[in-house]
Amino acid sequence: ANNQPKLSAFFTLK
Amino acid sequence: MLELRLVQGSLLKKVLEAIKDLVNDANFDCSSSGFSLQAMDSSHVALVALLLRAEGFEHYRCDRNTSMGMNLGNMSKMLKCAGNDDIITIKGDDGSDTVTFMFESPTQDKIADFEMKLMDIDSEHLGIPEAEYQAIVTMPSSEFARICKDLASIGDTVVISVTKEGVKFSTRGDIGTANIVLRQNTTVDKPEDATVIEMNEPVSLTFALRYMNSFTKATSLSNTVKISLSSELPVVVEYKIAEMGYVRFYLAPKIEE
Repeated sequence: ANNQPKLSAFFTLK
Repeated sequence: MLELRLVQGSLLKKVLEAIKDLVNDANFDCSSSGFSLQAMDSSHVALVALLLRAEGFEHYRCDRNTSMGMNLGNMSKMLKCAGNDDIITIKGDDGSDTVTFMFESPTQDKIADFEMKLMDIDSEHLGIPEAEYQAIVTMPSSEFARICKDLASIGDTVVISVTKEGVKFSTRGDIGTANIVLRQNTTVDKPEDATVIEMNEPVSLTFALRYMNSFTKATSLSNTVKISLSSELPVVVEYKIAEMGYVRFYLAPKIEE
C-alpha cells in the first residue's frame, strides 16, 4: 500500500 | 466558561457516529464563531473537518477560545445515553479537565448530567486552502453509500471518473469488475434526489474504499453529499448539517502503480 500518499503531501502543517 | 445548548441533540449524536471510527482522539475547538474539529485518522491519509456554527445553537456562550481534547469513543458512549429527542448542552469551565454533557428530555421531566474526562492531545492542524475543483458531483447521500458498499464487496479501491457523460464509479477485484455510471438527473420530484455534475474538465482518481465507506457513516446527517474532485488534491466528501455547518472528509488519492 505504498501507493497511498499521506495528506501532508498536499496540505501544509499549520 | 463554555455553554452550548443544542435543541436538536440528535445532530451531535449523529456527528459522533459519523466520525468516531475514523478518528480516535480529537481536539474540539470552541470560539465565538462555532464549535469545530479537525482531525486526521491514525495513518494521516484521511481527515475530518466539522463545523457547527454558533448561530445553530439555541444558546451559545464561549468566553474565550478553548480546545478540548476528547476520546471520541468515550464521547460517543456518553452521547448514546441521550435520547434522540433530547436537548444536549455541552458545558466546560476554564482550566477544567472535564466536560459535562447535559441531556434534557423534550418535556423537561428527565435531566441527566454526564461528566467526561478531557485529555491532552498533540494534534497536527493542516492548512486547507480554498481550491478550484475540476468536478463537483452532488448526489443523494444514500445512493453514494449504496455504491461504496456494493463496490467494496468486489474490490478495495474505487476509481471515480467524471466526464460529460456522467460520473463513473469503478472497481476491480479477484472475482471481477464493476462499473456504476450515474448521469446528471435534475428532473426529480425532490431536489435532494437530484444528481448534479458540475465539470470544468474531466477527472479520474482512485481512492481506498475502506475510507469512503467510513465517510458514509455520515449519511444520516444529510440527504445529499457533495464530492469535489481534482487531480493533485485530496477528494472532499461533504455532508451539510442543516442550518448549522458541515462534516467534510478529505482523502488523498492513490497513485496509480
